[in-house]
Amino acid sequence: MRIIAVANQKGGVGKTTTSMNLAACLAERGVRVLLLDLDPQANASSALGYPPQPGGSLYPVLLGEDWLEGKIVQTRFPSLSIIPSEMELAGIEIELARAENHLTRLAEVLAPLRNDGRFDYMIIDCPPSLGILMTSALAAADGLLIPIQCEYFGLEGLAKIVEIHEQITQSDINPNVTIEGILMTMYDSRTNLSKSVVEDVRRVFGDLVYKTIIPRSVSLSEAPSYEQSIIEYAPSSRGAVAYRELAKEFLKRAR
Amino acid sequence: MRIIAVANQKGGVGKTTTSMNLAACLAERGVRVLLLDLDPQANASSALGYPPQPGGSLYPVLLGEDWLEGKIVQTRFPSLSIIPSEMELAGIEIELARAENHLTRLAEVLAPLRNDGRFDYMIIDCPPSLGILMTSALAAADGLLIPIQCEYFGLEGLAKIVEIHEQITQSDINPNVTIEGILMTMYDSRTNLSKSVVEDVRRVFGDLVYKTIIPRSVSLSEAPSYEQSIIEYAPSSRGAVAYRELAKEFLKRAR
Ligand SMILES: Nc1ncnc2c1ncn2[C@@H]1O[C@H](COP(=O)(O)OP(=O)(O)OP(=O)(O)O)[C@@H](O)[C@H]1O
Ligand SMILES: Nc1ncnc2c1ncn2[C@@H]1O[C@H](COP(=O)(O)OP(=O)(O)OP(=O)(O)O)[C@@H](O)[C@H]1O
Ligand SMILES: [Mg+2]
Ligand SMILES: [Mg+2]
Repeated sequence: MRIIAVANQKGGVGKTTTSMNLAACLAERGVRVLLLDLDPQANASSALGYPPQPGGSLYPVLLGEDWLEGKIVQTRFPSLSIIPSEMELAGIEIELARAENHLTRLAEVLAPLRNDGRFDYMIIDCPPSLGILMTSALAAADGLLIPIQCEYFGLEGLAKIVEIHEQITQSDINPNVTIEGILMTMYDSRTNLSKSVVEDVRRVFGDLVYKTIIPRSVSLSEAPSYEQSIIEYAPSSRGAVAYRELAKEFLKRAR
Repeated sequence: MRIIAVANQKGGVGKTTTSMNLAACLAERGVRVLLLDLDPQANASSALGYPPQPGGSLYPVLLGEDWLEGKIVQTRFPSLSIIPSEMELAGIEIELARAENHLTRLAEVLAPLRNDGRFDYMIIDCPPSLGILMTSALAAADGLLIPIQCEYFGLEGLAKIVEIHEQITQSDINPNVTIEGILMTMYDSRTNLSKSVVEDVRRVFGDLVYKTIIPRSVSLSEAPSYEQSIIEYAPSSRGAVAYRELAKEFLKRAR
């Protein structure tokens, strides 16, 4: 099983939209995926229709008070399971801050899943922060998928998350975590801003940037209110086409 | 001086865009404003053209190693000053987590400014998180201004920040902090989603919701790349008109 952290400390760049829709598009192709919602806001959990349940997140597991197995929920997609989030997960930042192994605790908890053969990928939706939840996801991951909005603040944030990735690889926490890819999201073809941000990012990061670009499309922001992924809510929309393209490109690269 | 925290743990809802442009529009009317950038991403600082300088944030002041006075920077607007942010501010979460007074430390540091008569308002741009930086801003503030995107995830986030506000008022940390207002942002008049979110929020929160609605407008997202506020970059754009309206409504309510 490969673990992919979908992370960017900048808020609102499409981490959740990407995590849930990439997971759904991979599952549609028969790839076996486990989606881990590591954001206390639990947007991915509720947007897929698996809202937070008290004690249902990784929180008690990270504290050593419960088993991981019981948190895995089979979804309506045969090859997609989810570990939902819950607000109590926010408390882990302070709980773990005091522990010696705060950065590697998540990796330890997820280790048994790596070799039991049930899943091909784990996708982790990270919260918008520089805190322990995000850094421990990077410490546990094999690859980092960075969504970035086609906006000015997106560029500033990208340099930072790439720097954090550098720090993780140079420390002995997780020397092998690679940048899986940089995904341009909420692209608005009518604005020069979108075009110039994509050009800037491609110029600097070259092939690390997925060829697939996710357009700004209102059906992507409507689908969560119906607790559906984009391929269920609007299967022929531009958003569905783009995330299916991304799933194909993701699998091609991952080989 | 009244302290207004601009906060919402949901990412990308327009906290920074609102903090910097409301501050500029108030300053334009001669209101004396101090903008405090409490987000380690330092988006507000760099978007106004006062990029992070090592040691230039509140970080050393919160640790008791430096004076507040030296962090206040006069901007090109005569009645607007800024305390910029810097990435090291992210470290305060762990540093303060171990201190007894972690929630009230910011309020203590800001106290001398309250009565020295130089500023009418302090506006605090908060990071997208449930961590110590955001909660200590709420603990120090007189009012909470909550920007919310006209999107589904925005509704989910609103309930949470309102709950956090409740907790702060019920604890003896800051019983008097009020909800200054709820601001609808990135309103797209072409979509039903925007309309229905505004209706939902107004139905539940009534007059707490500002009458002014900020439209989605590309010049608001372009201005930061020119290090300008919206009233400098595109003074007759819909974004500039809306933020000037907001400044007027803000002052009317604040009396
Ligand atoms: N391509 C798109 N087109 C239109 N709207 C989008 C698109 N992608 C995401 N959105 C909407 O933009 C908002 C932000 O996206 P999302 O919540 O996925 O970002 P995030 O990075 O997970 O945010 P956070 O930092 O709070 O976790 C949401 O309301 C979402 O529905
Ligand atoms: N009304 C608007 N119209 C168009 N774009 C906007 C508008 N308001 C904000 N933006 C853009 O949307 C993005 C998110 O806004 P902003 O960074 O202000 O949100 P934030 O809540 O401060 O994010 P974070 O949670 O990362 O701090 C930015 O790229 C910004 O330029
Ligand atoms: Mg998210
Ligand atoms: Mg911001």
